[in-house]
Amino acid sequence: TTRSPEFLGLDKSADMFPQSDSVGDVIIGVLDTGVWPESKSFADTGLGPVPATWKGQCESGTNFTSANCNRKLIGARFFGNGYEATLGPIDESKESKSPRDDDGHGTHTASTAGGSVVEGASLFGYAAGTARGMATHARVAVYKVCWLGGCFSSDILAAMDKAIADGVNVLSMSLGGGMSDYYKDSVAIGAFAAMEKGILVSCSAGNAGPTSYSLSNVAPWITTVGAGTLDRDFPAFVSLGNGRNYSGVSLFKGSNLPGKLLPFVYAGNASNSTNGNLCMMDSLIPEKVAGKLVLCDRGVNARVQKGAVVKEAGGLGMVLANTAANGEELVADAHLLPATSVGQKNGDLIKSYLSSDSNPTATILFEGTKVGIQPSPVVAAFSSRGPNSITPDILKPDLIAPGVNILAGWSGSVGPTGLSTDPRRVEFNIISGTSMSCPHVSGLAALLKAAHPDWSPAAIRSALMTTAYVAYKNGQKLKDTASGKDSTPFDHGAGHVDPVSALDPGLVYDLTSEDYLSFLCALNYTASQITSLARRRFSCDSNKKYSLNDFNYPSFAVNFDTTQMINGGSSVAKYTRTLTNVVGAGTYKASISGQLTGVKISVNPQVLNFSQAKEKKTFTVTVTGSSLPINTNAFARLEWSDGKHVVGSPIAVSWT
Amino acid sequence: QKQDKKTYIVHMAKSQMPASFEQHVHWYDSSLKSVSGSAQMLYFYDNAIHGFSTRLTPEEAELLENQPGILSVLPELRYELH
Repeated sequence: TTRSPEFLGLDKSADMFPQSDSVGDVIIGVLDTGVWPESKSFADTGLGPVPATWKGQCESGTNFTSANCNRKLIGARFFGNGYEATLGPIDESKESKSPRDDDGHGTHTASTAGGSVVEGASLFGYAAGTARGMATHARVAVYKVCWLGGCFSSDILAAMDKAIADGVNVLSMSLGGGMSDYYKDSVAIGAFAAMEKGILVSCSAGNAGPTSYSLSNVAPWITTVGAGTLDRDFPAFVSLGNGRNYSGVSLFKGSNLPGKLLPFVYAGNASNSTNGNLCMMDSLIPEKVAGKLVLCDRGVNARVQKGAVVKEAGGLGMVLANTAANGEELVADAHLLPATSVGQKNGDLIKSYLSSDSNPTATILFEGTKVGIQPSPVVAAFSSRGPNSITPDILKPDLIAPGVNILAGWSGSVGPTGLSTDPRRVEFNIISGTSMSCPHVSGLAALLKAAHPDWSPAAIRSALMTTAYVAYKNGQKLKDTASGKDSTPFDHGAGHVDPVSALDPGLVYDLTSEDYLSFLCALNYTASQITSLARRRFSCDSNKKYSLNDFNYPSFAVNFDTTQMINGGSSVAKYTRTLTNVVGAGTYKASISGQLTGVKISVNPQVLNFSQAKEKKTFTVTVTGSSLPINTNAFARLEWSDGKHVVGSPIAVSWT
Repeated sequence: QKQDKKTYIVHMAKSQMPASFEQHVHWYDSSLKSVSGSAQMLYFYDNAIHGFSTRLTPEEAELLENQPGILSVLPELRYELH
């Protein structure tokens, strides 16, 4: 990626991060669509021998041999038995029956996590700079589990099974399914086994935002990553015949529009179909769009396909307008014709012009790449949101990372739009999604693993979460694209990742395999369900009281049952946590901040004295809630600080 | 009948393997063959779970679920890229 290293402070703090030797011992496994091994992001210049711990392989298949692996890309496998059992034999004329990536997504995620340094990277000149993964010296192993027809759980589980045996240290999974209970969800099941082997599993939160309860991958042994913006934009203005300009974004590169205003038409008025405004395939009447700019509404079909439809019908350019479903979120695309995407407000104003002017005209002005955009980061509207629908007592997502307009490596067998009609081939592409934020965290976790080889996956996640930030440098709270207002822990979790601070968190909330088993007991899982997950006999102790409130998670989700709070009564919830000191002696003081209407929060003790590293101290948080209407939420933040370190935890209080 | 088959992930209680078997994969295969003569394993799992995946009819899946040593027989789910 070309901007996120600077945005995350990796460039200015290079001397704080571990040396290449130790990072070179860390292996990131990526489950995705495979890899384009010829990408410069997988060059192995300067890397030492493959770690002795590595037991994986570079499997051969369609247009892929073991010679495609090297000291960077140390493993490549593919898993298609489940896919073929359901959909029939893989058509090797359409997709490679091998680890080769015919889609681009897997190359993008793998290079984001652990790609080598590539100078002079860009997409058609956009986002130009030196591209690098988050952990440039880490090794990458790819496990192809997603095919043209989708990703099947039997294949995903087989890949996780192999990745664990191969010896990966971090698993990066930018995929998700529905909202199954943990014992039915193959990703959660496989991640549990990985966690027990000391492997940190980082998963995307999903792109079903801004709807509440839209998260996937919410198991507490998974690090769940939402998406935020960078401080970079690709402006492309719509200039109307009435002299007004409206801002949008675009990655179009090619023959620009004629240097004059063009006739402008709304797609809904250039079609005989009921959904003509959406620019679906074959929906536009060529006579009504030829030689014109066309405004299409976003939704249903792919954004880039709408451009292809306009082009096919003879249109010269496209304005893509968001509707209420996407609000003001702007996602830039490498359209096949001159095109720009505008937010709902601008889209409505442009449509108003189109309907009121008898001879509407417009043009698009492409401005290239701009950096330093503020505020940033802003939570992406598409990023899935809490509360956690499986276990409301665990706050998810865990944190956010860059996931909007991310440049990274791409497959050589598909164009930047992914359309079969796109003949262009690029080394790098710019795309968006929590798929893109997940590998950022995977790579950063690899850096932390190298710096602190003895830390558990839970300790690494804790460091990433408790040092995440929730306010801009000017003190204002992080914003949410969807609402335009302050974002909440249900949107950003613990906040935006800050890897420099995460290297030295001071204290961590650690968790062991036994803690996770106790968590399952607290959920009243049956012995059979626990055995499925734990792969060994485990019975909950009938004499022991298991409580979700004592589960040592680095965040707090408090749920008050309004039916128990009738007649103005209040309710009290107590939470126990244990902090482990990972530096020298220190005295930490607790503070609570945030929206405290209807809720009182106290911490006991308020001071924790640590005299040495690895020392553990326990404290209690008491949350007293007044009787408030159902669906009310309040948010606060607990911070422990010794003056140097700040160990922050979000607190989300819900009246349900 | 083939069209009725779906992929299932079968979770086994590895510790309950009868002494007559030397390897878990043989026990898993024997359990599978007890409900379907034609079913083949798609994958044998030993690290992420203990078990295997296979294609079964719903009736065969129900029969298998009641065999000794079977923890669960879960239908395959489809996931999507984010």
